Amino acid sequence: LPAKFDWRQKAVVAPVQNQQACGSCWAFSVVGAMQSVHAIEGSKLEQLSVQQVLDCSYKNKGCSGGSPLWALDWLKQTGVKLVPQSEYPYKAKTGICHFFSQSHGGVAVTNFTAHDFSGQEEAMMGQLVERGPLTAIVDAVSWQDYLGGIIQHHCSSQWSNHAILVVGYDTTGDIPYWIVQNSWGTTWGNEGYVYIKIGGNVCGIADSVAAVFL
Amino acid sequence: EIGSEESDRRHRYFQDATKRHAYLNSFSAAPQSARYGINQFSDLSQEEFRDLYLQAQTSRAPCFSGPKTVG
Repeated sequence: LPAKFDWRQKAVVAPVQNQQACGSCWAFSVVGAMQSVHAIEGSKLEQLSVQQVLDCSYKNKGCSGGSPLWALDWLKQTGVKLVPQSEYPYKAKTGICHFFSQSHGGVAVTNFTAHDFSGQEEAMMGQLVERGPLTAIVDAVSWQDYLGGIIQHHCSSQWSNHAILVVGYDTTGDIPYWIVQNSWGTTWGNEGYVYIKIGGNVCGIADSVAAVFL
Repeated sequence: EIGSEESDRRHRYFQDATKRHAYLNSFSAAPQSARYGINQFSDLSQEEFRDLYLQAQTSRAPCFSGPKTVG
């Protein structure tokens, strides 16, 4: 594995979004991974509709919360194609699901893997390099006050409450860390990103990690 | 509106946040350590923050059983 790896440097990670006052992190996490894998496979980097997932993924509860794995399962089972964000814009409110014909262009999930990598974060690094950005869920209670730097304390595992996108890692410094894209806008954290220490399953980052296949 | 019940409540949450920051930063000795302070969520109570932003449901995943990666 390379000592550091960052999918942003390959121009396959879309800009940081802001979920606003809506519990839609689970949808941002899944759509972020799909956008990146689509670009890694050679397509132009394009923002896909988070609102479509929010409105249509019936296994979840829209702005009242949801699970990235349930959303991925819904995408896989139904074969729903996500349309561009421009065609189905984000409203930060749960709405009525808009349907598109099968002939309408879009990006569909063919499969996904989900694993618990606790105690195996090196293997998780391998998955990130091999598969693309990963969706994960974390304990983000202390993130209310986060300004920047590498989180090493105040973060439990197995009490996950927030979904994020892992886009890279860096093990070259004194403290190895994950590079994580959040969906609380660019004014939060390190221009919308948070760094989490690798090893020890800090914030539960390794508890439930998914990779998508398109 | 300054002096309103809502304003007083927000002010109290803000004061609570500064106490939290002092505690959280007391663990941050190394230069790269996380820093905690005033941001856009500082006038929310912890309950409000949780209800608005921490709504992901946990789904258990099986342990990874693929090949171990040698560092």
